Amino acid sequence: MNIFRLTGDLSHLAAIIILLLKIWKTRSCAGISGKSQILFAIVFTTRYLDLLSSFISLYNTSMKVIYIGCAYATVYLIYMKFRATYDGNHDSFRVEFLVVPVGGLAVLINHDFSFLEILWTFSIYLESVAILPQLFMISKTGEAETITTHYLFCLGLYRALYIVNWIWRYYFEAFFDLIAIVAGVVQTILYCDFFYLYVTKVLKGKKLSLPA
Amino acid sequence: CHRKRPKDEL
Repeated sequence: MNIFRLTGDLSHLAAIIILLLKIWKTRSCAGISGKSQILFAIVFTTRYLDLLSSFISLYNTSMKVIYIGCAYATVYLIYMKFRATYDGNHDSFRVEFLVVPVGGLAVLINHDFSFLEILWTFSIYLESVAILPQLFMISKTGEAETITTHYLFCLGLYRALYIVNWIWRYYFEAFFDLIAIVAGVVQTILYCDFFYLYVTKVLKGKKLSLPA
Repeated sequence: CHRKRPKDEL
């Protein structure tokens, strides 16, 4: 464990909790892509199946359980409890265009052709694009609530910190995993445009809105 | 270098 991975994990946790609190406090999931949240629930479920087979540390196990629990809680709030506030018309990204190619890629490019390993690879590839329905929704409506942009910023920061973590591990532990790194870099690039808007607008006190 | 999945990462 290094400081970059720890702060990355905490940033990830902060993002998840910010989103849950936003929905809970405002009693509304307006502007939130339910599709992205379903994809994240699938990501955590397929990646953390090893909870049942291997124990790494108390930290590792508790974070996995918290991530999975929060992911399903978020999906429940969007599609059940606050369903009336869900903006399905604007959440129109076709997720099959992500899930099917990602599934194919996981079967083709993996470390080991075994059930758990392919699911893990699938989760890594899927995570890298899971935010696309959310970004698509923002580009479609042309705006995002400030709290939603904080959520996205924490999520993007988590990915950026993981890249620093991998550079650290490469130098000090001679450890690297090409699948995780390539997918992680792709994922971080997807946030670049958003980071720019966040710094130039939200941090200056303005609402994030895109030109029509 | 080890080219394997980082099992300790989240």
